[in-house]
Amino acid sequence: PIRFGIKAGVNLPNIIKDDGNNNFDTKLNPGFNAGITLDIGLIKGLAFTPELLYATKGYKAETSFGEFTQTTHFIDIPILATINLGGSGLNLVVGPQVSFLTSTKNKFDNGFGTVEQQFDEDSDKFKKSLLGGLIGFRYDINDKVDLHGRYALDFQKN
Amino acid sequence: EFKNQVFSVGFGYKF
Repeated sequence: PIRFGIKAGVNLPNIIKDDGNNNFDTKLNPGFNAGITLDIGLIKGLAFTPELLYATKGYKAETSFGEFTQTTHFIDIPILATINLGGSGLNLVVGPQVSFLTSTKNKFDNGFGTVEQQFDEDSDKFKKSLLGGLIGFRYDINDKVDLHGRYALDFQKN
Repeated sequence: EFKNQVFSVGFGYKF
């Protein structure tokens, strides 16, 4: 059977920097994700579960001039397999993900004032589509409601 | 250049 669903959650994004680009520390830039889900049962204990999500990512960095915050907005399409663990409510969720950058906002706060820049689909500055992967767990509280936790990492650089 | 990584927690509802 095929079931539609919705999901929403808190995102705790950060970045992984290139070697040789580690002269500043970054912090989490908390955000959110929300979207629609599909659950297509294949065989007992295995389902194909693609999703269409809106998600914010990015990072914060303390510089000697103040705090820099970059918030990136994405359409994420995770293409997932959901594997039930031992007939319990616990499932392993794993698969690739394609992410499309829709906009980027940079905020700079030096303690006296704030400067903001917005880039909308600026393909010269930021990569517009990224391939990544995710792994996580989903706990089914009942037939309709679940709680889940995930880790996602892009394979390509932004 | 950098790669995005995201920890997330949330809930889902299936119709």
